[in-house]
Amino acid sequence: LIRAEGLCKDYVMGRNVVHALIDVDVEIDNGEFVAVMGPSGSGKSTFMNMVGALDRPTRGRLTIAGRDLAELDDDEQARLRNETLGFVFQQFMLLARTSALDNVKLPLMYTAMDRDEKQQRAEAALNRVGLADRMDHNPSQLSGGQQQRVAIARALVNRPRMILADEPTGALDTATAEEIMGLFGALNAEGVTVVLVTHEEEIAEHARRIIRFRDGRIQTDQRRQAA
Amino acid sequence: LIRAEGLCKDYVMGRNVVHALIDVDVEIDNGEFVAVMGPSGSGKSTFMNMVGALDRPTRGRLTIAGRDLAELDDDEQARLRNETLGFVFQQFMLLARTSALDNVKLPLMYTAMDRDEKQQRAEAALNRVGLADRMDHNPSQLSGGQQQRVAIARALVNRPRMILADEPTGALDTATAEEIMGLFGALNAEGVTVVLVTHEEEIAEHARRIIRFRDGRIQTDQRRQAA
Ligand SMILES: Nc1ncnc2c1ncn2[C@@H]1O[C@H](COP(=O)(O)OP(=O)(O)OP(=O)(O)O)[C@@H](O)[C@H]1O
Ligand SMILES: Nc1ncnc2c1ncn2[C@@H]1O[C@H](COP(=O)(O)OP(=O)(O)OP(=O)(O)O)[C@@H](O)[C@H]1O
Ligand SMILES: [Mg+2]
Ligand SMILES: [Mg+2]
Repeated sequence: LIRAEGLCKDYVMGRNVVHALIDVDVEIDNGEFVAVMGPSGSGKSTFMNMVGALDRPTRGRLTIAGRDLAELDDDEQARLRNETLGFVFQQFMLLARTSALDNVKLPLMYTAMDRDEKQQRAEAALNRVGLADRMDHNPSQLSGGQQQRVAIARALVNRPRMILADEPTGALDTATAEEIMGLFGALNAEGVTVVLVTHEEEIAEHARRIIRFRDGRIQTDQRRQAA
Repeated sequence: LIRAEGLCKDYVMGRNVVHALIDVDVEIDNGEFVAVMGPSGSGKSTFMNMVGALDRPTRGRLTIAGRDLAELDDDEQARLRNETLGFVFQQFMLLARTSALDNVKLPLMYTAMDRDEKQQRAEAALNRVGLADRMDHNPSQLSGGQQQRVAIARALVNRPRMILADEPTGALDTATAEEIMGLFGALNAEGVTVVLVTHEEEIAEHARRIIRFRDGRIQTDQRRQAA
């Protein structure tokens, strides 16, 4: 589903260059459940932005669902993204003057569903993350963990083939985090590919494979032994 | 240092009321090291905003450094805050078009220091959180954990008597989080009062007292037995 070959990302700032990703080679197949870990600043979000077709690499090749991203222009990348991926951003990226419900409906904007079905889908998604009673709140009227859950609901509402989640439980207490991981586990059991960044080992244990970054490179990439 | 008596906070939304804080009674003395825990949405950030004089309660009394907040107007509250507190926000609240260094200098704006001393203090604060090589980056050029550390450095730069930190290690890997907790521990040993919200038990173990919220109320308030 995802193949990265020799992926590099440099950020040029004046005379300095930050090598955020260096020679990343990795393949993630359909139906996998992968945890991405590593120190702060080691390149995890940069990697997720590449894989989510939200940013372009400096060098190297990235293939998603069989398509070489370099051959797609921005509109085609956006469409591939909307059809294939659900993305949970590390900083949530919710619209500030928009209710939780309307934030969650956003990915449905270019689909063929009628208004009632969009309403139902968005309500169901918010219900699944425990926010049925917060649908009309806008983000400034929600706690940190509630905002994070709105971002998660938005990523799920269009039933994507793959979920890319950057620290999806960072703002959640242990019990709520376990509920969210149960939700991801259930989706994975239905065939959804899940790639999530986390810095908590207990969260990573839900995954079947752990990719660890260090200083822009993949340091280890290990599949869990069947129990 | 902080006394809350019968503290209540209601958010009115049309015909609904959210009782975010209900009858909170608590005292925090000089030099304490307190962890605040509880489920997502249980009132922790609302409590921190009250104690940080960033918002006013609906009912009840709040006394900080001997002064009843209800008797202070907004300007006086702002001055008390600047003189006494360092606040790390759950959502960081960094200025977007401003470098890390200038973000950290912000609390020094109304102090009597000359420019060189402000520069040195801000650099030292960023160095202490491991960001010496990221001083000219603005927030969009920093990783999530780096942004969090800029918010922490900004809270420390004016050497406040009390640090209120809302999930200060939420975006950090375990090793970096331990470094930050070491920093808080060192400041506490020097007499700084530390109150931090966390959902991670390993982080809370650094504190000597744990206050747990549930549904807007304090559920438990326990001091650690001396080891
Ligand atoms: N401005 C507001 N208007 C309406 N409701 C609000 C507002 N701000 C917060 N709330 C509600 O008050 C409750 C407490 O919010 P608070 O931010 O204090 O929770 P929290 O314990 O910090 O949660 P988290 O761990 O998720 O950050 C939540 O249920 C939230 O939806
Ligand atoms: N736009 C940018 N310009 C310059 N440097 C950048 C930019 N974006 C990221 N960086 C740098 O690239 C490195 C990798 O950033 P990235 O966000 O991928 O880290 P991360 O592993 O997600 O960290 P965290 O766990 O703290 O979220 C960091 O050192 C960061 O300072
Ligand atoms: Mg990141
Ligand atoms: Mg909060």
